[in-house]
Amino acid sequence: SLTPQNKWNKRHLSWRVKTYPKDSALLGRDTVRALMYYALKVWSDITPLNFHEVAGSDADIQIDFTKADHNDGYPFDGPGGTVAHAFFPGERFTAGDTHFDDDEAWTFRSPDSHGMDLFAVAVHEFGHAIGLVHTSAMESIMRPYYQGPVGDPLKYDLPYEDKVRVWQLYGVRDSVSHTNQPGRPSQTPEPPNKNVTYSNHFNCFKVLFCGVLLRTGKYFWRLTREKHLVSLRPAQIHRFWRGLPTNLDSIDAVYERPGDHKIVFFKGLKYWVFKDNIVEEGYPRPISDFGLPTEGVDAAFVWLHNDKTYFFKDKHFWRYDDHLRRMDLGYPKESILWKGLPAQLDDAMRWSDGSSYFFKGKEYWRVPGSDMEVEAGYPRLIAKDWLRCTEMQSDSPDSETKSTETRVNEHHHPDHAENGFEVCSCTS
Amino acid sequence: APSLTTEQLDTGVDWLSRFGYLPPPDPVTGQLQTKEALTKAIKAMQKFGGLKETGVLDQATLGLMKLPRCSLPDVSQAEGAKRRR
Repeated sequence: SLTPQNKWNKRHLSWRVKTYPKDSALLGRDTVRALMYYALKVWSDITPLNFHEVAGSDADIQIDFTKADHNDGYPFDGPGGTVAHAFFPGERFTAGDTHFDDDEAWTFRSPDSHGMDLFAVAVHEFGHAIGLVHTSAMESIMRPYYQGPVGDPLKYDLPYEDKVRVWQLYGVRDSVSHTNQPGRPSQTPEPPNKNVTYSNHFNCFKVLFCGVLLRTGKYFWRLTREKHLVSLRPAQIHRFWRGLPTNLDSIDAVYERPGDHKIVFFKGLKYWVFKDNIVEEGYPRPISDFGLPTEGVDAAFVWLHNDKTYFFKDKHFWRYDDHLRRMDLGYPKESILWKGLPAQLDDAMRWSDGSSYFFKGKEYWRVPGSDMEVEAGYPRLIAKDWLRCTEMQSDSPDSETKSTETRVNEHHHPDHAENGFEVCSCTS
Repeated sequence: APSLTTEQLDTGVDWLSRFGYLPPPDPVTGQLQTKEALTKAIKAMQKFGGLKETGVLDQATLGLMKLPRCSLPDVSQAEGAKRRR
């Protein structure tokens, strides 16, 4: 049946082209198989699914080019009209099967007027074969109407809308996370349902290897430079950053050191230096190495304008020279010198636009270039600008995310060490 | 909008049933669709297709119905049934 069955339980799916377009003059068999391979790869590149071609008739995804009534209860209607369909996942024999109307002129790398781009239609139909239904979203490949060719299969990038929907079905294919091999218990304990919610207090996003990490407690998410969430599900900090103590329940601040680009984590009175995501020998060390106060730090960032490292704590800030490994004289200074910024920041970062961003609770402030004054129109909501939340989501009551330790008097922001909502990461 | 030919109306109703916007006519009584159900179905289809929700089979709507497309319904039977209940 065509009512959507949720998704495949298994992660390894076989496929086979059983019949080919009759008018193969246009498309040779090898071209058809290659296009099917790349259309499936669009989905396996971003999910834990794996597709492999088989020769036998027991393939999970049987691909046929057929026409008119072909005995599956969904006859085609000649040229135009309906052009293809696929069966949703499930246990039925037809589950996953994909049929293309052989009355269509199937093309590859041809102008739209010459016929139906086989790769574009195949990506859509395999979306169904793994469980996606139609959507009205304008950019989505899962719109029901044929939208014309989608360009080179080797360069095709799935619309973000479709990535999020398939991630919600299968999670993300991520080099870090251990995909659940069938039958083998997952190595990675599933994090509690900590999908990013739009009223979380994320305290900083920083650029890390052209992505952005945002953290809360001992979990973190990654945003692309386009501010797209790579995954709705977080990774555990200490499973990715090898060498942090596993009992660490949060991070105070992180920055990427100018010069050697090593990453410095702060928690309480200690700091760790990482090369890539592995801690270096001899850490943790006391933050007094920097000449910092003995209460720890709230925020740390490297100012693009002078490549100096700024530390913030309560109402003061320090300026440190990472090239000379020395605190500059005359510090700390009052943080009110950064006009418009609140005290007790959660974190700070610099961004590719040359501005510096400061985060606290659900809001953030922007300080352009080498100014030390907040730009007009700030603060703004993190959720809306960085997590692309809609109006409704971004200011939804945060009752569901407020855990007991964060249920504090709204008038003053709790010291973030209490509420477990620390977010810090690294620059690049 | 110019009045529809019977054939256009039939085509439209068939299309709406085929893609899940209208429940299939009752096989026993042959009960046809009510005008209200038809209007609602047309609006849902127009919304899904990004058209102005006029509720009538105007030219833009008939044009969209002619576009090549996937044969899976836009509204699954289960969803439709849920809505009907």
